[in-house]
Amino acid sequence: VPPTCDWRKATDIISPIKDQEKCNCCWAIAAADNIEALWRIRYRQIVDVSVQELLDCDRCGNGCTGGFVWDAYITVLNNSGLASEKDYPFQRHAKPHRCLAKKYKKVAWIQDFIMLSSNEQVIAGYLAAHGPITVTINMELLQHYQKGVIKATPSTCDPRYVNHSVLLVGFGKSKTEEGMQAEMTSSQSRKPRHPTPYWILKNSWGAHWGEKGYFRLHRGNNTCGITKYPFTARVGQPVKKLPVSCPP
Amino acid sequence: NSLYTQDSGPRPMELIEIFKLFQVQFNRSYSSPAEYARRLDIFAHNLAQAQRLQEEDLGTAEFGMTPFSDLTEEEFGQLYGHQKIPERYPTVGKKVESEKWGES
Repeated sequence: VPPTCDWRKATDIISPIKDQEKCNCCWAIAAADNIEALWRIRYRQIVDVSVQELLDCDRCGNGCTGGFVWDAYITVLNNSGLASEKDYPFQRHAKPHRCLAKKYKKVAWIQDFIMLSSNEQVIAGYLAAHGPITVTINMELLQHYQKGVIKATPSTCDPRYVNHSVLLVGFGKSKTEEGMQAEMTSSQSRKPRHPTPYWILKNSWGAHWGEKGYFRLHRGNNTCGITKYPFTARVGQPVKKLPVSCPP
Repeated sequence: NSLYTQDSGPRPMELIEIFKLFQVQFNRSYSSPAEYARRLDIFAHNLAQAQRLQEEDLGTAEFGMTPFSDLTEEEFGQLYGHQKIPERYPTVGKKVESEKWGES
């Protein structure tokens, strides 16, 4: 496992930040973000897939009232791929009985999907070697989050209760200056004296939220349940050497 | 240091000013004076909550005013969360011995 990895630094791998607005479709957006990133890594081809297709064609018909990333992957497998966002755009509400999957050409598809081990070191290794993955976390602390690395405890962010899916795009350690600044500006002596290891996560609440649409969680203590459901699609047939490696 | 308005009752002037900034920054308007007063209450509660999180956080995170500062915790969960707890997730089978493509 490399010490740092940030897929945002690789050209045209991570698609722009999406905004779910008042539609409970984080699960569909996280899966779409995952497929887009893997497709771009694998084929060097920029695709933006249809989140709306995932909502309209969900087998459970939940659409904007909630779901899970595995529902999205099953929809992609059942429909043999996904249309483009351009052809089948996001409408901010689902039409579960009006699945238009057959109407449009597929621009991306997956071979299958897997759940990774709940070990943060294994997750980091997979992320660095294969690309971004989806995770589901307790989003309680995100309502008031502005920036920086969230380091919570099970009592401040229950890891057993997870309710928001996002894309894990990298990991690193906070610079010493950032930690020092935090120490200087806070009266709390509990602030970190050493660099804090963190995960970089892509959210779906628009680019004006958090750190340009992203946020960071402490890495190493299952912060907010990040290891509970690490899922990813698999795109293309397995190869020994991937065309791109994660930038440090 | 407080301002009385018919709509919202006595409020610290500073809070009302910050709420005004919030409304401008995130393009918020409310349907009635009663709704405005309710949202202002929630906003005040959320700023206090953000302050508490700031004190409790062990990392370098900063908490404060966000686009969701006029929502209750319940509303935030209902609007942006999953809204349901997974009863089950797909059975993950035992890893096969061969990594070769096409073999079951």
